[in-house]
Amino acid sequence: MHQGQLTAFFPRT
Amino acid sequence: MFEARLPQAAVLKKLVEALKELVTEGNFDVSPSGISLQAMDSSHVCLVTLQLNDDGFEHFRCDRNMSMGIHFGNLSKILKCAGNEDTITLKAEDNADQLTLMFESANQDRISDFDLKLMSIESEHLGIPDQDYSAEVKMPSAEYQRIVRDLTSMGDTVLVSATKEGIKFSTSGDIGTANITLRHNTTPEKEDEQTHIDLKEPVALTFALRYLNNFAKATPLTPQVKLSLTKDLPVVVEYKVGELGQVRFFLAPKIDD
Repeated sequence: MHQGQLTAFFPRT
Repeated sequence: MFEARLPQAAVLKKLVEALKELVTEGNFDVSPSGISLQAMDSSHVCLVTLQLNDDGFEHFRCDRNMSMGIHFGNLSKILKCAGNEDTITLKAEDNADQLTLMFESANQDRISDFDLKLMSIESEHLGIPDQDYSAEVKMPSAEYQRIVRDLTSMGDTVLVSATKEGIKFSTSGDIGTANITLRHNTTPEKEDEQTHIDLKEPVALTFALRYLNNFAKATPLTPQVKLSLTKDLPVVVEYKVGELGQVRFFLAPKIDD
């Protein structure tokens, strides 16, 4: 398993 | 002109202690509706959001929106100079390059003011969608703190699974494995000691324990914490700060390769 990044889940605004 | 007054410095002291290791700096965005913050840790794995509502303050005035760049380690140094029971007032002129913190003792015989230099911080804002979660679990914050601390002695990651049986935290490492299950429990008379599991569908996600441990630094703020879980989405760990607002920690899950 690898660590996900937040920016992959929440779009930059 | 910005001015915000809190009757007890302890709240702000605890908030900054909860944040400062995870995010070294960030922008306090002040507006007539209150103070908010959004900051990611340096590895972009977790996000902290803070919302302090204007009506939660004893006095709140903000004539124009401002973004105040703050180094939390430095703010913490100043807040250590405030007594827990001191009244605290935050003040800044429009476009100021410093934030003034004024502390007044309960009987007003000691008044101090500290100016914190503000920084210019480029920060990215992330859009956090409103959504329904598969599982929402409210539990005593001390229980959450104990679980993630205990599991850290066994492993680096934790599988959090919510089912109708309860919420289970599982880890494994070189010395063996560990499982801790909390059941829905509304028996304790004090609501703060109850565990509420609101389950729409079973969900299981894996997270790095190091971050979950770091979030537990917010434990002194409030006796209850809420965990919100949905498949393939960051977990939300939320601490309410009385009537003032809340701090939320978002942590991206571990993903199958």
